[in-house]
Amino acid sequence: MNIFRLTGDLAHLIAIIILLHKIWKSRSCAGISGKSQVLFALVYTTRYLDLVTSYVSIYNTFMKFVFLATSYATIYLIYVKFKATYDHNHDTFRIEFLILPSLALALLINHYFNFLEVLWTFSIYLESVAILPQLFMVSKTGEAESITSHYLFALGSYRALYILNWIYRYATEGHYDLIAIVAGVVQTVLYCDFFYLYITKVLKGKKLQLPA
Amino acid sequence: VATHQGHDEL
Repeated sequence: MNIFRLTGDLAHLIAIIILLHKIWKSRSCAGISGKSQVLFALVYTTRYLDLVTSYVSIYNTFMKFVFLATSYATIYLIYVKFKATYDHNHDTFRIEFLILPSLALALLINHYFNFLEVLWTFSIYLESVAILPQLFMVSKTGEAESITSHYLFALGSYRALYILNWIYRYATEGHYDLIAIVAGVVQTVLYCDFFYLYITKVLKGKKLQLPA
Repeated sequence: VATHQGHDEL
């Protein structure tokens, strides 16, 4: 554990709390892509199956439970409790175009060919692109509420901080995991355009609005 | 090098 990893995890946790709090307080999930949230639940479910096979630390186990529980809670809020506010007309990204290639790639490029390892690899690949339905939705409507922007910024920062953590770990332990690193870089790059808009607009008090 | 015995990150 190092400062980059810890702040990365905290950014991830803050993102989830911002999202749940926004939906709960406004009693609405307008502007939120249910499809991205379904992909995140699939990511955590396939990655954290190792909860039953390998123990790392209390911290790891606790965070895995939190990520799993909150991802399913988010899906419940979007598809059940506040279903009437779900903007499904704008949430039209075809998620099979992300799931199937991630699965195919996980079967082809992995560290070790067994059930848990392929699912772990699938979760890494899928996570790198899981935000696309949400970014697609923002681009379709041409705008995002400030709170949704804060959510996206925290969520994007998490993997960027993990990249610093991987550099640090390589320097101090000689540890590296190419699959996680390449996917993490792809994931962070997908947020770059958003980061630019966030810094130049949202932080200056303006609404995130895309040029027409 | 990645360990195959389990992943220690989230």
